[in-house]
Amino acid sequence: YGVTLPGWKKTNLTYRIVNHTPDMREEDVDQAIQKAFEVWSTVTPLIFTRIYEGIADVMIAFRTKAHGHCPRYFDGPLGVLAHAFPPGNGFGGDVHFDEDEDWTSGSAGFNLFLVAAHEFGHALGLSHSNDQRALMYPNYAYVSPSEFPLSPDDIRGIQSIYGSQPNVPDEKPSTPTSPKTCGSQMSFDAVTTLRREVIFLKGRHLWRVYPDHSEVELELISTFWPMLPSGIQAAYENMKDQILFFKGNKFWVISGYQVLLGYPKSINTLGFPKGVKKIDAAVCNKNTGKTDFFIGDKYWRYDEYKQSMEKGYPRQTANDFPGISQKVDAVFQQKGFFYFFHGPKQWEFDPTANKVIREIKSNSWFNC
Amino acid sequence: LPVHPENDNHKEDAKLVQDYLNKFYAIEPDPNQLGWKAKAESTAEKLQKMQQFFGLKVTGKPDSETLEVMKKPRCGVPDVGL
Repeated sequence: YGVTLPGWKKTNLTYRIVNHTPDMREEDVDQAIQKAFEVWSTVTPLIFTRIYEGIADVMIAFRTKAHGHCPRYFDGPLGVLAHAFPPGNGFGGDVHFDEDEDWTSGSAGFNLFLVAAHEFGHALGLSHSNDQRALMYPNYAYVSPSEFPLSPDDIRGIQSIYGSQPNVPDEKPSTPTSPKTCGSQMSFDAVTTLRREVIFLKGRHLWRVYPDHSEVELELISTFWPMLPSGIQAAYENMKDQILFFKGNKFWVISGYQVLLGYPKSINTLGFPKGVKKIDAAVCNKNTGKTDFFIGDKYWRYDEYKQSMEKGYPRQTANDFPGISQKVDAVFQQKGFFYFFHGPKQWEFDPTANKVIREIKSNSWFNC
Repeated sequence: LPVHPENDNHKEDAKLVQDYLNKFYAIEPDPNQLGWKAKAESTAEKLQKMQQFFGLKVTGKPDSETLEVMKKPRCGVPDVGL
């Protein structure tokens, strides 16, 4: 990260939205701006209050080309999307958006919330970061707004200016923050073992759980494996101390921190027919060397030794795994038992007795 | 005539590089600066700085990968400080 010192000398800052883009409904613009400020107030003591008249610390406007006395200009569609000025008087703290861009609240065009959160980083005293995962990276990259946009690099940067004592209001901030594992509706995209750890994946985040001594660590997936996308859908550890990660019709093989050369590959190379577009969950049974891939209400079985799909599949999951009747979000094997996840629920399954032992909450591994 | 399309491309690329470096890798004049101004950097020096920032091969030359990064939508704040 980089900083342009000094930051604001106060923690209560005001902002004013001078005009709106016609691309979005006014209330959507207001909400995007408010949520963009909340990204920073969640991790610092800063408080942002909107005013409707006069001069605010952060004046926000949509402009085109050369505009007023601003020392910078815009360049029509694409190219430069917005700019901002570091804390100070006059233009200090002000943020301008290029009205010639297509502003949206989704993934089409340019997402106003993401660009605003980036420019507010400048208005608070951050300069650009050369960390591609950082919100303060200069180039635009769409990240689903439902995921927390600040990387550890951004958080270190802003806290180096304002300290790290968040002024958390009583109710939870409406802006997405890093997922809370003990929420009652907690669910996971994928789960896998990694030697003696269990890795839980959701969106951009992963948790490393050490079942034997109940430690839990939260990380960004990209901290370990920058080359992996977020939103991994399935993962399993095979017999060769490797992990396979699946998303859509692609999969990656990871050994330690490295992605093996030649990946991602298509899941068709594993023997799935063309019609299979994604994998819901996968687990390798360490006792048999067979990997089960769960897709919808069926599963395929793959022989890790022969490196080929077994004949006679797919089969109905519920027939061979009594009690597992819903789509499988994630599954892993621990001490001989399988743990099947669907939404906030988890089932402990004994493959020897071939029956569900008990139903527990998905986040039972997190000492909630 | 006829103008060779490739030459046109080169001209466009050269303009893109010059505009990009002037906009994001030129040290903005500090209004409070007293005394001598720093020596202006050459285009190659600025290009190297940009390639280093984006983790590209630092060649000082506008290769295709560098041009590709320059064409991406981005923030208008310079990458180098005041």
